[in-house]
Amino acid sequence: YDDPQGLVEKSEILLREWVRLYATQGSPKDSSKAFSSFIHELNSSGILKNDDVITRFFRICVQCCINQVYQGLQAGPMNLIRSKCYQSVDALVRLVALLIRHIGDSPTPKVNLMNKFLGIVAGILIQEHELQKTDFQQLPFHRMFMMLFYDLNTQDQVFETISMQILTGFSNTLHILNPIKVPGFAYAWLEIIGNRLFIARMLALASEQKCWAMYCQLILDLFRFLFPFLRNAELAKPVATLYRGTLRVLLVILHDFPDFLCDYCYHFLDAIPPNCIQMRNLVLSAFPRNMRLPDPFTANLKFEMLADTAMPPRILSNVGAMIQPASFKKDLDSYLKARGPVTFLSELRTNLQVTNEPGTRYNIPLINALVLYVGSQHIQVIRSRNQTPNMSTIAHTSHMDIFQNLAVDLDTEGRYLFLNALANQLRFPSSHTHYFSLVILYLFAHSNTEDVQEQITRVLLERLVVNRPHPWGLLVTFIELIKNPTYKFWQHEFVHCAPEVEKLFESVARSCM
Amino acid sequence: PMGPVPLGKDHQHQFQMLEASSYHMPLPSDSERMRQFLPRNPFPTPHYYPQNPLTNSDTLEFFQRLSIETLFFIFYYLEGTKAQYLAAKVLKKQSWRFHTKYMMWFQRHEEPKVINEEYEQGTYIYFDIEKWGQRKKDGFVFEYRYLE
Amino acid sequence: LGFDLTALGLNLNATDSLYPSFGGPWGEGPVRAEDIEYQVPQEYNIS
Repeated sequence: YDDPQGLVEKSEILLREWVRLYATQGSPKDSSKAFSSFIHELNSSGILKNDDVITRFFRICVQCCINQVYQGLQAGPMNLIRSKCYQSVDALVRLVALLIRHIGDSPTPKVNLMNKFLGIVAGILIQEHELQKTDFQQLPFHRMFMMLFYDLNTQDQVFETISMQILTGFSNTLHILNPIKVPGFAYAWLEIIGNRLFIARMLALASEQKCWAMYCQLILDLFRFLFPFLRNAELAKPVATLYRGTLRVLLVILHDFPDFLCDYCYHFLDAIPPNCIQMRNLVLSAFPRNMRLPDPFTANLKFEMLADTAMPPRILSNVGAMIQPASFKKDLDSYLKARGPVTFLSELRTNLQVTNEPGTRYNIPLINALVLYVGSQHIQVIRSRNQTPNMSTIAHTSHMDIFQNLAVDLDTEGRYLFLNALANQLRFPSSHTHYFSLVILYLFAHSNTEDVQEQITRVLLERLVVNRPHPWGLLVTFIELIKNPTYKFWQHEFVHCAPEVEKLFESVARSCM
Repeated sequence: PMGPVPLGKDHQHQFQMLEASSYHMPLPSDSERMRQFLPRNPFPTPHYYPQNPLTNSDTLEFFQRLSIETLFFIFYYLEGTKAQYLAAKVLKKQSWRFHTKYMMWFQRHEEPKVINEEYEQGTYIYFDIEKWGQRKKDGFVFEYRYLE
Repeated sequence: LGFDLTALGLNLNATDSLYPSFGGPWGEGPVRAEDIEYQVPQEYNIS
């Protein structure tokens, strides 16, 4: 770093002086008195001379605090050195917050200084993570980010004016420090994005939901890290701890911000492993806060009776753009419009396949996007004829050709993913839940092999037998399947293939009745 | 049909780092300011002690059931927290007033004889902050005195 | 991967929002009133 001669020593002396002032001349919330005297010392020491010196000063101070932890760890367990280490960290962070507050009048230098400090901490964190390997200590970095977040989110006029930049700065930094990048920081990382003040600022207080997309990005980072470990379902303790913590955060979001889960559901479904049924159900069970769900067990409940069925769910992603490559999308649109090229159906499976490795053969996000796109297009076409989706209006159409082709032509793995993509649409009452419920029941009724009917049943059942919550649309669809004699459900052999399976169906049927 | 998929090399590394960091998990107190008084130090109490805060313990109803002394204790020891805010709210409901200059809680002992812009003359009981100032935990008693 | 989500230390039937007293991913229950930083009136900052 070629620090100027003596800068390290000078910075360490200044930091120690500031820590003393912070501890003696202030309270956990207010250090303005200490700052008004210390700022002159900083200035006269040349620290505020220019950008480069301030950057070096910050880096040296952060490194000091971190080194204190590693030195302290020789002395004793983390608990003992927490208070000592945190005193320095809290003091340093307070100094940074006060410098941000008082630097210049316009927002720009404040935001730049904040991002500079966040970047320095992130850089040192990544470097320590690589150097220390399994000795890496997450807690001082966690403390630094958390306390700076508190200090910059106090009710202070100056910070209020840059609140969006503060939230953006933290979100970007946490996205850079995502668990895949620095797995040794994963617990601290989740502790930060699951912190009550962080959730409040990102999801509740930021006006017009401006931070929702950034928070969605952070949740996706977490799912992407968990994916390979959850995919195999044997959870080693460290992963089980992270998974349990994830469920707790998602439950708070489900309870307090269901619309967030509704809006970003399609993003999350691509990132949740297909065998992670309960967490997926949790996301799918969210329904808009102002919506009242009819009891799914209401006798003779019909979608058509529900006003909400007329409306599509909010979809924030550009589904069409997710269908790649462009040539495939072009053929798809052409087939939907004119049922040509005729080779489209026979080539469909190849377009969805990515490897020949069992268990990873298919492009799951592409299957999800294809199902959602074809279904959305179909609803529009039906509506354009002033009709509503029902068993006859969805039949014998190019859209249903595609679904029936996928049901018949795909292998077990591919069909499982396809049926899951359909079942993922079974959420709160909406035109999509209604339409895809019809598609699933139509495929069940018109399939020419019992395999498809059995697999449809498996896909629905495995979502019902896990602990709650269960999406409304899933319950309504399954109840229709077992109650409506049109589907001859109880006559199928697989329903009676084993006493415990039969008992399971009867118990589910009883709870449904 | 989605059988297990073997973890790649980078996943193994990620797991090792995750596992190593699981030996020093962040505690809830790591996300809270350090307390000058009553710092939050987790302590392994017998499992039959209530391990979690009572539900609704952060509501006004709960605080209304606390004694005056307890409310003073919370007000002065837990500065800047929701507990201090709730304690102050309940004290006011029980006709205590906080004098910002002396930082003392006063309560009328009888109807004041004289009331004007500057003051109300009468007898009050108040909580003696000087005694409190020593903040000696042991042998601490609350003293009330009549203030003419 | 199934948990009983009602046993994760969250009162899912609460009418109020959970996040203001959420004890974090690994907290066992809601945070205590004395842990929640609060914007108290200036004069309450007695120290």
